[in-house]
Amino acid sequence: MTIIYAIANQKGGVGKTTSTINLAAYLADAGMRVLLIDIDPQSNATSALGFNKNTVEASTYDLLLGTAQPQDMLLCHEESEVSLLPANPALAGAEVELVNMMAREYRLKTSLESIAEQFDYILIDCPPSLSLLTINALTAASHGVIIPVQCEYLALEGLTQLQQTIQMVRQHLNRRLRIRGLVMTMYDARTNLSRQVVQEVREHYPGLVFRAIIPRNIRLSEAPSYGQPISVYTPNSAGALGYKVLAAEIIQGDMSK
Amino acid sequence: MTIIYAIANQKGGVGKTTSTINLAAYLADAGMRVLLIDIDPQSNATSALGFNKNTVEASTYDLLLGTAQPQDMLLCHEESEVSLLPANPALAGAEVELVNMMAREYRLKTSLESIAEQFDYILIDCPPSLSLLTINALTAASHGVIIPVQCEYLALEGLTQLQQTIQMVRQHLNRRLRIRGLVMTMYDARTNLSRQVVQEVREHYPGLVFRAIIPRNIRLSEAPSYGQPISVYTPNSAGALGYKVLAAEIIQGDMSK
Ligand SMILES: Nc1ncnc2c1ncn2[C@@H]1O[C@H](COP(=O)(O)OP(=O)(O)OP(=O)(O)O)[C@@H](O)[C@H]1O
Ligand SMILES: Nc1ncnc2c1ncn2[C@@H]1O[C@H](COP(=O)(O)OP(=O)(O)OP(=O)(O)O)[C@@H](O)[C@H]1O
Ligand SMILES: [Mg+2]
Ligand SMILES: [Mg+2]
Repeated sequence: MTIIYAIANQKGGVGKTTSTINLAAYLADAGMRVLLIDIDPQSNATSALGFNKNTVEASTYDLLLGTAQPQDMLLCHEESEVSLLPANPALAGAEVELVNMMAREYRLKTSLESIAEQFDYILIDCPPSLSLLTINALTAASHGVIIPVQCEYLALEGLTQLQQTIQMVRQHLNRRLRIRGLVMTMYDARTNLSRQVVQEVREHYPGLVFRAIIPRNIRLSEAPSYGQPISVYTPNSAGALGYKVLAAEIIQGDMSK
Repeated sequence: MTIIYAIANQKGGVGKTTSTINLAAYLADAGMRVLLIDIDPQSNATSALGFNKNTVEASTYDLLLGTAQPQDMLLCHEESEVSLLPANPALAGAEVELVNMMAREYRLKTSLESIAEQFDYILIDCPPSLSLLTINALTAASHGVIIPVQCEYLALEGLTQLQQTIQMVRQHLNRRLRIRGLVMTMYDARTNLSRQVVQEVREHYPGLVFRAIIPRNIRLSEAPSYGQPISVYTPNSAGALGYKVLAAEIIQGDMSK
């Protein structure tokens, strides 16, 4: 049974791409067969794994419009063994093109049916919006959504809106959609703000916040410039440890179900 | 002559809202009459100035759909004397509703005509996407776009896409649109990464990067929880100084034209 998670939060810069890449790498490190899907027009996950978004043969844009199959675009990051369905900038136009298409919210879910069983985990990196691209990811997410939450005041603001969108999708598009968990990111132990935000999120979402907390760590922001996940770039850094512990917590939770 | 700037960058979390609020506050501090327009469905600028996005009478959503005038929603932040056209979550639906409307890209620009001359500066805070909301802001921006660039590798990635969108808007919608300047944000003097990113951006955009550099400063991320711009919250902080210097540089450049 393939486990599909959407990594989503419409607040920008909270660590969605960083979490998707590094969680994928440590799930693979633990022996899982992992596919990362990039549906953000910025294509950050694609380039942070060392691929050139402007030269990929086909992308998730073609997948959503039905002009290509997953097999036509499947890439593999050798060192981490994470497979990838890349994005490219053409995705910026997908929103307007999808609006009037049949079954516009199900296009990602249906297009994955032919390859899903090759993988144990599929992680979908979302853009910073609640647009049709993110709705497609939430509809395809068989096991729920993982929400990165930056340890900042402004990041708290948007959680209610995200929750409302998740409820709408659960009602109309994907009955099984639930919050798999919230992961606190860019935690800075030197500031009160980080501690306050973690406490506040734990109070609002009891039992849903992962124990693993991702610290602010410069290695995490350097790794993309080398085209590597943190598990390859600096496996002994605090940032790497955070994601390794998160991957173990997620596997443990999934296996006990 | 009212000067209208869009504050835009589709990369998330780079400091668009923080720059819009604090630049607005220091322009007002310098004696300018300033209007801040929030067109982000997250409504971060609205709440960071202490207003409740869920209870505002009318918002920029109503403005874009033509069901309200600016006068119906105009608010004022007392302490900083910055006026505001607030956003609210309904904006998340504007994209789909605008797609089939007449003159959909000009709706913000036309709706401002009745109030523009009351202000010396109008700053528009954009969402993290190149959607119709951001296109509306770029079309209304009479004097150009200010681009916050976070001192991170992933933030470099998206500048080309943004430049292409600016060129498209200049060709089809707003002949006067240009890059007014790039402002480097969250600069951390302790890391090589920050220095490298600043150098790289200066090389790619010669003469367009503001001399003022905004340091990473915890006070800037605390201020929104008090509903205050940095000029009111901690005017002596390094973050406040960064935006004060930026405002002076922008005024000086505008006056010498
Ligand atoms: N724990 C961390 N410590 C330090 N830097 C981090 C950490 N997590 C992410 N970053 C950096 O912060 C920036 C934002 O992270 P990232 O791009 O992953 O967020 P995002 O939510 O995917 O952004 P977007 O909304 O644009 O898609 C990036 O430059 C990234 O390298
Ligand atoms: N110079 C700075 N130093 C420290 N923190 C900062 C600085 N600038 C912004 N921040 C914090 O970083 C986070 C991202 O900034 P902000 O929300 O302004 O970016 P944005 O580009 O508007 O994000 P979005 O793409 O979601 O609209 C916020 O929590 C903000 O408080
Ligand atoms: Mg991202
Ligand atoms: Mg913002």
